Amino acid sequence: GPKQQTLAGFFSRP
Amino acid sequence: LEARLEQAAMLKRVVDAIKDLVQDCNFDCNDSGIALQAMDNSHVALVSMMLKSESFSPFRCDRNIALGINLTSLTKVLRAAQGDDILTLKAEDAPDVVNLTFESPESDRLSEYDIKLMDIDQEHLGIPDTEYAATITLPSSEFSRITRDLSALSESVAIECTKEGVKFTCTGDIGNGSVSLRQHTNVENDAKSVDISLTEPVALTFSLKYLVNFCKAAGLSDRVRLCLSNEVPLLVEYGLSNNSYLRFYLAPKIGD
Repeated sequence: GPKQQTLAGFFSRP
Repeated sequence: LEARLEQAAMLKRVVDAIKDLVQDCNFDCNDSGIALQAMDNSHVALVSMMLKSESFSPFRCDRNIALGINLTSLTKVLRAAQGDDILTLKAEDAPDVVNLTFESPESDRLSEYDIKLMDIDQEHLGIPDTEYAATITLPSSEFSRITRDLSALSESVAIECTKEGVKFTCTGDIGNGSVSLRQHTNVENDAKSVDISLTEPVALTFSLKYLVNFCKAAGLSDRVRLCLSNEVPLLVEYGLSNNSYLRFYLAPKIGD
């Protein structure tokens, strides 16, 4: 099935 | 900090809605209000709460402070407040504790609690301003029902939004299911309307476990807004009065 992504790839660290 | 809420129910519901997703959180207080941003342990979901200063009366915050609070502890104390109690949060500069008082509006009962604060090293993520391809506003009870019904069949839901409407589809061991909604205006009760605004079709897959969790916020607002763009996290927003809000972001499932 499709793989669960994490938010780190989308939202930037400061 | 001194922040007085007319109805303790608001904070009780917010904390109830997020306590299973995030445990230790900084409540960032400044003169614009009280904000919280926290990710769940697996970094799949993020909670973003903003309680604007206008939601309190009065609201005073002379210096920016971060109140590190364990939500299980906060829940224990908030359980001592009646929904219609007046709730006041107080903290000194560089505080060790946050003070909560609950006043009954119709009696002389006043209760007062201190919760010990924690040092929380929280990673703040920058959330880009996104022009979402699809925005769906629907009754929060309808969204709760869809996520609950589909979660009985599957771990994941595909959300497809086209100009025809929005379709929630799941596939599981026992079979499959789907719920389709079209844009429609309920003339008698606007809260029951389904509004869809679309610039391009979207199709994304999400974990139902998280969506079911987000729906614990349904008591905060009649309406919920889902914002989607292909291959970016879903935004689920429950609007509160005075432009305050509780938002949840959920990373998609991608590929096969």
